[in-house]
Amino acid sequence: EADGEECHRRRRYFRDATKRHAFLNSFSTAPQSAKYGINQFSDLSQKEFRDLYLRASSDRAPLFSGPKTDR
Amino acid sequence: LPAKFDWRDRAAVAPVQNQLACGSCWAFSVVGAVQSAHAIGGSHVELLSVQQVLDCSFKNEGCNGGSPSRALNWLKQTGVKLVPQSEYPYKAKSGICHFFSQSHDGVSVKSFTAHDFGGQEEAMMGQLLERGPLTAVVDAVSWQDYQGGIIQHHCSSQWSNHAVLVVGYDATGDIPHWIVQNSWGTTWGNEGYVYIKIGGNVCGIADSVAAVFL
Repeated sequence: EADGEECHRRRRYFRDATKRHAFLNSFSTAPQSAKYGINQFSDLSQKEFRDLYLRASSDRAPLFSGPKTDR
Repeated sequence: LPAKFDWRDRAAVAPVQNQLACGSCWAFSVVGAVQSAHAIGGSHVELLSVQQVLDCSFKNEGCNGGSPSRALNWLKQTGVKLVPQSEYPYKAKSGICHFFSQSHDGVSVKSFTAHDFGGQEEAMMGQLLERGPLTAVVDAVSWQDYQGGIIQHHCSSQWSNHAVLVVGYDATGDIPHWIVQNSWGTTWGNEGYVYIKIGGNVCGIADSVAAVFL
């Protein structure tokens, strides 16, 4: 039963992912533009993904004031 | 500035790693920058221990997260030498710090710089050339679904949550972009890499950028 529930949940996350892909891919059709779709994270909820993989923080860094680099 | 530059072409970038189910991206980006600086300084690219940074950088929280600049500050303050990965392999979970004698071989960080290059991504290109691969902290929420190509839209710069290594840029095509090494294995993105449009601080790529000096 637990497996059935887990499987059901993963299937729902997968469906949510495909909706996100359609939304994200709608922004640009340029050939080089980013493509979004099924990958190894597609059966994770956004919260699971964030909790597992997005754990970095940044300390405020001073604005760069070095030499302007001429092209 | 050359129109295209990639430190991988100079054998100064280690292979893509996989952090697995551990929030250790901050340690991977720091060790990646140290490995590259070491290679640029005349050695070959040698895999150094991410687990050592994960376990010993006490102002960070191991698999629960951390910041590249705090880790670099710890390396600079303590003079800890990063040992080869083979001596202190990655376990994808936080553990007890292993200490090594000062005479033990390793790579130490003399200093580092950290800057906000917002609005100055061209200067960031110059920094990349002068200093080698740079650590950066980005908003990677939309990267859960990324498959490849150049990210231009819908990647905010409001919330920093992931650390990566900027290894190059390519301004030869229609969309100038950064070449960024991630730590989610080679099956993700462009064989482990993500391309981010240059200009407009897409994904917050320019917000918190650090360069390492050995």
